[in-house]
Amino acid sequence: SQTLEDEAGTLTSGEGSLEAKPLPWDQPLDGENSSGLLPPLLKVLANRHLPGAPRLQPDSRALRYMKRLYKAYATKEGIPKSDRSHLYNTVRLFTPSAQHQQPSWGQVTGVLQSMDLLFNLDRITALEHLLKSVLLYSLKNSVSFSSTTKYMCHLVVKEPECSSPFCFRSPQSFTFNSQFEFRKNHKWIEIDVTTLLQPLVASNKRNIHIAVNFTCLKDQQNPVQDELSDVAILMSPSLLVYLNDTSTQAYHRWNSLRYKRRHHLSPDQRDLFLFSSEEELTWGRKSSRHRR
Amino acid sequence: DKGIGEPKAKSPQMPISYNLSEYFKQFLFPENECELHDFKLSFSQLKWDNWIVAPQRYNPRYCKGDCPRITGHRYGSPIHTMVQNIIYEKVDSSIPRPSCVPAKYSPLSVLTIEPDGSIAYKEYEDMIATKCTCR
Repeated sequence: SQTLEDEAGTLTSGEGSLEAKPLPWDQPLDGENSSGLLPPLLKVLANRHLPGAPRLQPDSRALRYMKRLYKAYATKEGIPKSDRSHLYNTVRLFTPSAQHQQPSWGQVTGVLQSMDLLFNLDRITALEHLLKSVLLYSLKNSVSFSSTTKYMCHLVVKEPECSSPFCFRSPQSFTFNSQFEFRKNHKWIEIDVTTLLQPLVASNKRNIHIAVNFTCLKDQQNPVQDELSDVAILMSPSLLVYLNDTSTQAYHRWNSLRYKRRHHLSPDQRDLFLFSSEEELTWGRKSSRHRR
Repeated sequence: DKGIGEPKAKSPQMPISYNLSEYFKQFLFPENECELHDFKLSFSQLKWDNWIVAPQRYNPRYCKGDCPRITGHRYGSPIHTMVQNIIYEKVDSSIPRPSCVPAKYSPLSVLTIEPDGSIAYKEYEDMIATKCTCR
């Protein structure tokens, strides 16, 4: 992870320029008036900014993380690496649009953070299907533990109950528990919250309000109160969502795997493969007939 | 055969065999034939570098060159290509000769900054030409 971080540094060097330049969705695509000549995909990519909407810049730590992810997923030329087994072709990182923080210290357990977070997931399109979601904590640079230090931490995430009489949401809230270890040189902590988010995204909910309680158990053998107070300055978490974009423009690894499989088979095996494909088709036809 | 093995001083002109081999070379290794070319560009040239964060450079590649009169299995062209060539040569020269176009592509991973400030990693199909054909 350290090496990846270093490599990402070369990508990060240009970050300053992000601040100064106007964003391209405010400009003609090529500086001329010929955007009609560009293929639809590029138009989709470029014309996504609503006029009058404020320009928002991403958090630099979040950007660094995504650059690291990019390096892990794609070659230097930008081609998706073929040795990946997962099926997602889209990863989105959202930073909370609103947050309310209540840091406090428990006498026994050492409660570190309690936060109310609001994530707006409007960018997720109807054709993007959620496969995995992760809460991503970044630690402050100044944090340095001794190599022996370990912390058992506990995270509770829940969707706060709605108190307003005009709230039509289901009264029960989701609660999610996770335990993990803090170690030396950790810069990021990733906590899988798929089970929490899946039903919300599936029900087309785009404003996610969650309450996060982050607790670390005190290690009785080490006087770690000071170190923990450093750790306490955890940044508010980002939300990472791993999606399968089913649109035609998106790259579908599964299709390519099928293609490769078919072309690496001997003629006999290929027949078998074709047979199984036809079988699938027949089954599809049968089942659609059944549905009708 | 005349020129082969003879000392250079005795043959001031180019041997015939050399000319012949050059003549045949153009069939074996024709120049300017339909093939894949590199075209490296940076997103800053398109003024997209402030929303496409990675990759910084992109080589979409392109296909350029002449399509041979008889496109064999090398290009994987359909019979239609040959028919169109014959039409051009024998029947109506206003019908274009087959074109050199991409036959296969590879995807490209892109890291973008969205208008709301979120960051997206996306993989787009058919962004880099990897093979050319005549169609």
